[in-house]
Amino acid sequence: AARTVTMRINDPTSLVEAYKSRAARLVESAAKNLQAELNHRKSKEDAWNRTSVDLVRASEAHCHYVIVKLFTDKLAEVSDAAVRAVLTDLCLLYALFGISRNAGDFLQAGILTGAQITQVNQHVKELLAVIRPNAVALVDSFDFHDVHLGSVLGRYDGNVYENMFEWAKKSPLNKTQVHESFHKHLKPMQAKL
Amino acid sequence: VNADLRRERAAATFQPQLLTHILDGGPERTRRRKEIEALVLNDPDFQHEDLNFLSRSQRYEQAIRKSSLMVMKLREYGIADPEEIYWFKSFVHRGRPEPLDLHLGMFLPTLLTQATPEQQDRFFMPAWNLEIIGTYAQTEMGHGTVHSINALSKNGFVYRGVPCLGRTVSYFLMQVALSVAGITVGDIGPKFGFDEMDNGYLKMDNFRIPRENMLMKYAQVEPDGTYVKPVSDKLTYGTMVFIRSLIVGDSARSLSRACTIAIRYSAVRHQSELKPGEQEPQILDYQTQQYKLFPLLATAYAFHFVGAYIKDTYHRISGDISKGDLSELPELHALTAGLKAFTSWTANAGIEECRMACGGHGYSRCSGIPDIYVTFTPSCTYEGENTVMMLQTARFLMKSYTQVTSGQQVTGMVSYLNDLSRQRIQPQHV
Repeated sequence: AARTVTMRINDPTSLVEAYKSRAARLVESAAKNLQAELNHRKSKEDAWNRTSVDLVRASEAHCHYVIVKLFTDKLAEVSDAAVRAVLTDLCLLYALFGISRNAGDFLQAGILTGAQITQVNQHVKELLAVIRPNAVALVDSFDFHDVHLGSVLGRYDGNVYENMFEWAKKSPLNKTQVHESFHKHLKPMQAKL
Repeated sequence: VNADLRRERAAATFQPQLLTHILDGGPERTRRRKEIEALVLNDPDFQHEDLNFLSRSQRYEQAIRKSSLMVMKLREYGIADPEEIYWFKSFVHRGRPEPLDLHLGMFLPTLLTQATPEQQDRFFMPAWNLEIIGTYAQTEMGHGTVHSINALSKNGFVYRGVPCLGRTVSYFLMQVALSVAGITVGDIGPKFGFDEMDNGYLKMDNFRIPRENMLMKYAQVEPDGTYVKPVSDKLTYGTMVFIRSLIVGDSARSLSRACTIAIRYSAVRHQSELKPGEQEPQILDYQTQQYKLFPLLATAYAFHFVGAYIKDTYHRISGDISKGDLSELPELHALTAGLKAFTSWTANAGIEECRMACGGHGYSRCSGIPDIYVTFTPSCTYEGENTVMMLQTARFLMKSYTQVTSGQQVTGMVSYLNDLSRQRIQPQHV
């Protein structure tokens, strides 16, 4: 068990600490399991293979920590207050959503308590409502031109349905009102019934 | 513009363009990117019928035509910066893979990172000028990598396509053409996607590879066939580490595209009723739709920043390596492997989530999401299958842990392990 971090769920830096502890715990747990397997077996390769599920989990936790850390570090570089605020909301959502989806790791390692996990889940839902007004502007910021995006559903002008119909009409199957297969197969069949 | 989207854009609390500048790396990069995109957009030579209505052969030919045109136009416009070439190419092929990808993204970097100066003189410029168009052979039927080059004293090697576990991977160049004796090549047939790529099979029967075609910047191959390993076998993976660092950025771009489509469409589509008697709400107002899409949107931004970081880190450490400082190579190798796996797994699942969030229309090729998915999903298995990547990262983590438990300090992204020895173990109430 680790020391329970006093986590402030509105502070990305504090969430980085929780991810750091989780990664440390899973690395340590994998290392101890590997050592236990080594004590039982002659072959290093066998021991490695019999610990590989734990090893993959440790690597995932390490990468998850790196991503939360780098996202948090990036916030400090953003000078415009409004942009920094919306990126901070996204960073909090990313980190809290990750805790919510991997709650077992944080609980088992004693990093967070059950009550804290409940708070995290609640805050994820609150952040959805906070981000809602900026959702379209946030994808506009990716700045994909319609030609590059290649999507009728995702058009910048949002005129989806009329353009879906235009797109469908170009299908080769619509070149003739009735497809030639009718005359070749269906009609002769019907004639024999 | 659709009234819903107009209203959405008016409600934003920030200026999207400022965020675009951050994603591009500054206003000047944004301006230049748009300038390059306009070159393609306004060029009728690059226009063509919707690829969704073409056969695989027609798609392949269209891709070859555009790639050939692309090379000429890049020359004409004098575009040589790698990132600007990427923008131009990505716009010409609309985010899809293209037949010159391996030449530009793998063959040239391999010559740069693995060939001696003499070999670069001989091969790099002809390759840069597309007199040589390169690809790479890596996966052997039934085995993971190309092995078992039988050395002959006569200053050359004969490759027998007999799968057997060899000892090491080494780069070598060979001419692959129908007319060359001992070579059989062909297309492997239809795949899940990548219609524009002619992934091929290559069979070599007692094919001779001259010694001077062994790329020897790091490894040496003596005339008698003796193999002298590089100072660090991770140097052999230089090209792969580079590609993996790019895949992290690709995860971000592909997930961003899928999120753009799903979120804009969710703002346009109305369905059911939240309150009796009221008009149908936008489906983006349902919490469950937000719960599907907004964490993915946050993930896309996270991966953008990580992709930029890992690309910069790769270039920094590559510079150190060329000065002989290999100290950060092990962590770079481990981090690119792990982040490539983590981000591609997550983005892969996220793109599928975005497709389903668009309902039936998401399944239509006109949504664009099927193409994004079939184009992106191979990144979970190419350039190192993701589980294998995670286990490579684990090797580095275990090594670091062992160092810490034997009293040494570790640095870099694993420095949190130094705290382990100091952390108090507190008994928890059962």
